[in-house]
Amino acid sequence: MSDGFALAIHGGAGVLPRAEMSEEREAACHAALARVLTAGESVLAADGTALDAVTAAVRALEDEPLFNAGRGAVFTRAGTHEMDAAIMDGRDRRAGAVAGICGPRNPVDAARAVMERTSHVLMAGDGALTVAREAGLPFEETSYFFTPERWDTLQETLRMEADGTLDDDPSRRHG
Amino acid sequence: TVGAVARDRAGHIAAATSTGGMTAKSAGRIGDSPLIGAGTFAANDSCAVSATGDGEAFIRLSVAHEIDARIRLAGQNVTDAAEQVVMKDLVAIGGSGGLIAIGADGSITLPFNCEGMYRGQSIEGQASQTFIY
Repeated sequence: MSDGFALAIHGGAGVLPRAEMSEEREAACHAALARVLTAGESVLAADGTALDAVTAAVRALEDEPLFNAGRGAVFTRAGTHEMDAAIMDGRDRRAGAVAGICGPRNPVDAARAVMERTSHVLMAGDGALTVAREAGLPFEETSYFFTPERWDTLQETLRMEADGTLDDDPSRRHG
Repeated sequence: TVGAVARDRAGHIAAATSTGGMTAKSAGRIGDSPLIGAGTFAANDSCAVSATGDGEAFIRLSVAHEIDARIRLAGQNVTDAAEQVVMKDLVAIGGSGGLIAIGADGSITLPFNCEGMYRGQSIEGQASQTFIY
């Protein structure tokens, strides 16, 4: 319990068994998480709002290739990217969300644009992209969201499906 | 999936979640992350929740809203409410994953029922912490 600010972040679920994580990767993940915390803390320490803090933190997470969102987006089985994001303000139940999009550098900013610039809560596809463009958000080519690690994971998953060796590890269902 | 929850100095809270989905998903499949009340929720400044895991299970259980409901209707604190939902309710329907949540008083809870997660937390006046698995 605290009268001051508080912030928590998650970078998703681990995709490697703990024993298989190298010291270098572990250090890189800790460093990335620390950078994300700093992004949110800096907002809160300057008397910023919780809404701005979670936006800044998630934007930093999206920019980080180690985690599965935005720049580290996974591939669909068709080899494409589809991103979703949501944001909600505890003060007044304002909320915004986008689904099934690819283009905005930071999907959380597109969700916030839906919240702030429309009367809707959840928008998908081309309509969501139109809101993001009208908000002046930066867009990226699909190559920006490509990471070799995610591509290799897709290829390995499809190969295991094809030869019948794909296990039913529940972590495969984690976003 | 990534996400953040926060409480500011004015006592207000917020949540945000973002995801690129699960590897080799079918095109058009949407998980819990963008669904308010499932993977993301913050209302009436009671608690803020951002989830990551088996999206279909989180949707069926309305995980984030369920935690808020336990706080409002059963008088639970955010830690107990999140623990119940993640470690018992989700497990009962075969759902794996976890979430981060923050209460109106700034309490943080980070429960998960699977092998591992990447987490971090910062509380004013204390050293920040990062966690892996």
